[in-house]
Amino acid sequence: QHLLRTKDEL
Amino acid sequence: MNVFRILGDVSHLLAMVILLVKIWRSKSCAGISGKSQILFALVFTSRYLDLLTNFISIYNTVMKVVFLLCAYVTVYLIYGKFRKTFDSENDSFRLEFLLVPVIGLSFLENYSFTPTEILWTFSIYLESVAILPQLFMISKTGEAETITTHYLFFLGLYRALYLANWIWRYHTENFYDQIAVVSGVVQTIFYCDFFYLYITKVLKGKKLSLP
Repeated sequence: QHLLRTKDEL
Repeated sequence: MNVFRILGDVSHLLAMVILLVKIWRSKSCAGISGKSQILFALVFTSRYLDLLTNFISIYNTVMKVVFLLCAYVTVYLIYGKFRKTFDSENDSFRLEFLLVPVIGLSFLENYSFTPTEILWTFSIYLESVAILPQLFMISKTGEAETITTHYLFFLGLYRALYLANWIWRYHTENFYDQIAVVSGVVQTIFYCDFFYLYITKVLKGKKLSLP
């Protein structure tokens, strides 16, 4: 799932 | 973006503003761990390198710039302008005890062995332990100014709200970032005894003093 990770978080 | 995320970012920003106000108004950084502030500046520097490469949103860019500014201004105030009030002998936590394991782990446990990914992982692991010098300093001096406890409360609350944000995102968009979640849990656990003291003492108008 981590590919879903978008660096939209601070 | 969800309400927990927004509340978390606001809580984080509020913590940094409270700290800056405390130092600026009291013209003193007594009771503040300069080492923790250096670690926070390092966290933001290693995490926000993508500030100039990939644009996500105005909000994201603005918050990253504001966080970086707050972190570096705080470090400057502690080690520069008000260094005479800096309590260096009580700020004695050995940073190498944190940096060595964090650097090692970010090379061992990451999503991909690329410079930006390792730096991001380093910043996540480092943030989970960055508050330890500050908590260590408070346990050493045995007390903390009330405004410093408010700073710590909102700083601890921010990552707890991020945990709620990750639970929310898992259920709504099947988003799950294991490294961030595990580190976030560890980071929030470090605040638990402080939260207990804050709620039982500071919110009752007493001064925070450790037994």
